[in-house]
Amino acid sequence: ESVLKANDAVAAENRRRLSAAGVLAVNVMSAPGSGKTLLLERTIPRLAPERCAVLVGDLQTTRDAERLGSATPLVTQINTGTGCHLTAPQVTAGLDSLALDGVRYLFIENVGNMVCPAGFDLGEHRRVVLVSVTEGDDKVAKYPTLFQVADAILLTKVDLLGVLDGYRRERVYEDISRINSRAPVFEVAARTGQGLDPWLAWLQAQRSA
Amino acid sequence: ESVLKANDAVAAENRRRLSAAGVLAVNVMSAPGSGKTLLLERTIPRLAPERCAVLVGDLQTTRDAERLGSATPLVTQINTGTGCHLTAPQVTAGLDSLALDGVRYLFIENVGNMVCPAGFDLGEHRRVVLVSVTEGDDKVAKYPTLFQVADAILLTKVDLLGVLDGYRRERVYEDISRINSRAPVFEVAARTGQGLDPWLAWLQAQRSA
Ligand SMILES: Nc1nc2c(ncn2[C@@H]2O[C@H](COP(=O)(O)OP(=O)(O)OP(=O)(O)O)[C@@H](O)[C@H]2O)c(=O)[nH]1
Ligand SMILES: Nc1nc2c(ncn2[C@@H]2O[C@H](COP(=O)(O)OP(=O)(O)OP(=O)(O)O)[C@@H](O)[C@H]2O)c(=O)[nH]1
Ligand SMILES: [Mg+2]
Ligand SMILES: [Mg+2]
Repeated sequence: ESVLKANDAVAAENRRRLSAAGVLAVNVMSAPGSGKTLLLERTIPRLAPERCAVLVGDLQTTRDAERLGSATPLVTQINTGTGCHLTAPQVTAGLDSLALDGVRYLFIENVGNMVCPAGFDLGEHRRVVLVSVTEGDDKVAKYPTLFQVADAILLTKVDLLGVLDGYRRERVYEDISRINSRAPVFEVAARTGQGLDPWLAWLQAQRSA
Repeated sequence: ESVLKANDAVAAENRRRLSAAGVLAVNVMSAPGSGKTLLLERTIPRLAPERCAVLVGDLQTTRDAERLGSATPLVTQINTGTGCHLTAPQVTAGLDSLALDGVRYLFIENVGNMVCPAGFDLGEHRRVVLVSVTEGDDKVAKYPTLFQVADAILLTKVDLLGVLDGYRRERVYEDISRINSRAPVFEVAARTGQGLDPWLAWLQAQRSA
């Protein structure tokens, strides 16, 4: 439909601009509270001395941008008001607000939502989807459209597995193998640092891919 | 806009039908995995001998309906495909599939989403919003539109508070007092049964309200 076509044209232009600037753009998506912001807070310092920038989308508040500001000064908050996902034109405005010279990674933290962001190209090069163990082991099957577009999947908050009786990691992997067999899966706990190395290695490999 | 107007006309008709049938309809909303289904699994048996029915919306699968079927035989699953919230016409079709005679409570478990369901009247009498402690203590401020429409707010999975360092319950209450000061807040752990009594009392009081 024409809204989507208009969005995708702007997204293609965003991507061209980012590629020309040597920036790898990563769209980070998940349900609300799966740990996107904490993951970025822990990832960005580990990528030093590579320069990182962040665009973060939320309905309201600048809370996530304030948190991310400690990891990198190059942060812009986008408030969507009632919009359930970022759009390519919003990202264009965000890019205009950032000094992208020398930036190697642009993380776009999308609005917390397991449905709407799946269909909206922002101009990113890679899509990363987070799902936390606290949400239950059936989310991949129940919200397949988001996982279908993922280039990588992160299973987050694995430090809490010990207290989640009834949770079966194998069900998550079974569903992933049916819905998206190409995406690598990284088990991480941003809170403790567990599992971050393979995730960082994958990220860095994307620059040359 | 006209899609919303059309939806609301159908919703009004759903509400009339439910009221005429003596059914209290409750729209249950939250992010993915906040515990809607488990709450209903534990609530419905506690309402016995009052008869309960459930309409449950998900993008895909019948997993939630299968779980709820042990609590009540009167369950219908609605799959939205890619829709980020239930609509009034979907609920009408769901009502047509249920035997509502003698049903006192109809729970409508909405699609897991903190944004889209806020604006869509389904024909319910009450709106209940869940937010789990594992999502973080800032979700009320970051997704205000959903909490604004709540008649009651449930803080879920409180049995896990002990392992969530950095979580501050008071921040949740501060944000609720700014965004929706009329809704009672119930702290519950469906897993252990903790806190269910006040929630059940509120539900039962809604029938006479
Ligand atoms: N135990 C544990 N908690 C975590 C971990 N990562 C994040 N959290 C907690 O989960 C909650 C949500 O984390 P955020 O980083 O704000 O999640 P988010 O996905 O950015 O949330 P939104 O942007 O609102 O969608 C916070 O209370 C975090 O402290 C983790 O690895 N382990
Ligand atoms: N510790 C704890 N875990 C809970 C509680 N309630 C739900 N859970 C767990 O949280 C996960 C999600 O629960 P569900 O009931 O499926 O959540 P939901 O909101 O219905 O999920 P969707 O319908 O997919 O949005 C499951 O692993 C549950 O066992 C609780 O009170 N305490
Ligand atoms: Mg965040
Ligand atoms: Mg459910």
